[in-house]
Amino acid sequence: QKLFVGDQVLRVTAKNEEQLTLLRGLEGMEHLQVDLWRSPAKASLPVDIHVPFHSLQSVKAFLEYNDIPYSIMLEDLQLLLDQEQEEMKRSRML
Amino acid sequence: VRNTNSFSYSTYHTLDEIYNWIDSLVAEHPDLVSKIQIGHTYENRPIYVLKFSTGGSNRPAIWIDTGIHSREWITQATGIWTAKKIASDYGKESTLTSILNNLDIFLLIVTNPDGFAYTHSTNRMWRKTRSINAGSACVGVDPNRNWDAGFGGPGASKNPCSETYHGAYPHSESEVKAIVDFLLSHGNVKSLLSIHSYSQMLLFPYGYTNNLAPDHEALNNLAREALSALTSLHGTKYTYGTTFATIYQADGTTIDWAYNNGIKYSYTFELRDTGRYGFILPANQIIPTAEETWLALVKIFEHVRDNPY
Repeated sequence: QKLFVGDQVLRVTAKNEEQLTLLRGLEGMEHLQVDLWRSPAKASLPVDIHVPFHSLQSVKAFLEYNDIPYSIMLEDLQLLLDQEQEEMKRSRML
Repeated sequence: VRNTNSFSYSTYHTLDEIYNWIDSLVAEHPDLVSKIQIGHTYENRPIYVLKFSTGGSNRPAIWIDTGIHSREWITQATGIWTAKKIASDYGKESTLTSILNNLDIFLLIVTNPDGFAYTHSTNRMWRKTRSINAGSACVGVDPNRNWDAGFGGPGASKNPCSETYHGAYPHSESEVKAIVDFLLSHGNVKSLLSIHSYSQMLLFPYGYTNNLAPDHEALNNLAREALSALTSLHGTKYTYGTTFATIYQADGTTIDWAYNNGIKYSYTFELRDTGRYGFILPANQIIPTAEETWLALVKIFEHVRDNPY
């Protein structure tokens, strides 16, 4: 089973079309392996990006270099998935 | 002992559990609910639709699908709750009883069974189908870019490794083709509601073009009314509009195909994520999500019942 230990989901708020274009380009950088949970659509809408642990530093540096504001939406994806599994197990036992 | 009352609606379930539950629901409501196999998946799993019907022949119908993107688990869970709600309320609740006395409802709970099984076994974040793409190591097609409506345009990807890969040709995915064949052969479906998550939006055609649909005003008004009902329960805020204008250009989508094939009331729901959990919405939000969505669904059902075309 694929694990997501240390992966984060970043909520990015692009300020203008130029920043949106930069964010769209992230998906094309295959080595980063980011997954756009909410794609860059317009400046009024947040963009959620699932970033694997190994790419976190690069992606955050990219955002900061380009002055694109972001916050950490999910701190560690695997923790949430473990909780989800635990709840399912508990429910099955009940 | 199979019993849909002892089933936990506030947790997520595997494909086997859902398919067993479907059999229980059908067994408990034989005069209202039946199970139809409309096809099979790439990996040969059956695709089951629940039919809610009080009789008549080829009545006007409403189609609902959940889980076309397999990782959007809140949608399959909402589908299960909704099916139980329809079965339980018929004959007891006047609005739903009246709706079912005039319309049939088809509900496809696991629209992408291969993807869904894969989210449980191997990769919780899987979105696409599981078909192999010739000449590529990447697996799967986005089944919501695979429909014959603006297929292959710039609002979908040509790259099989992309999450929005449109596939080799329209309806290449057996999961999509099964629905297309069913809807066309039925011929009397008046509304199609395709349920996704997350971001809290109610979208309607078009996604592949900036042009407004001929029924734009009617779709817009009904969306507003449906969302007013939805928000009244827990205050969950939705936005609404055409896919193109509200989010971005998206080609080959379910609702655009449906609309272009005569299904006027075609909508995509993007269910809630009020707590910023994305696709990992905690299970304790399943029932609130389903309850508020139900209010919007009923508004649309009523409108379809009262505005035949």
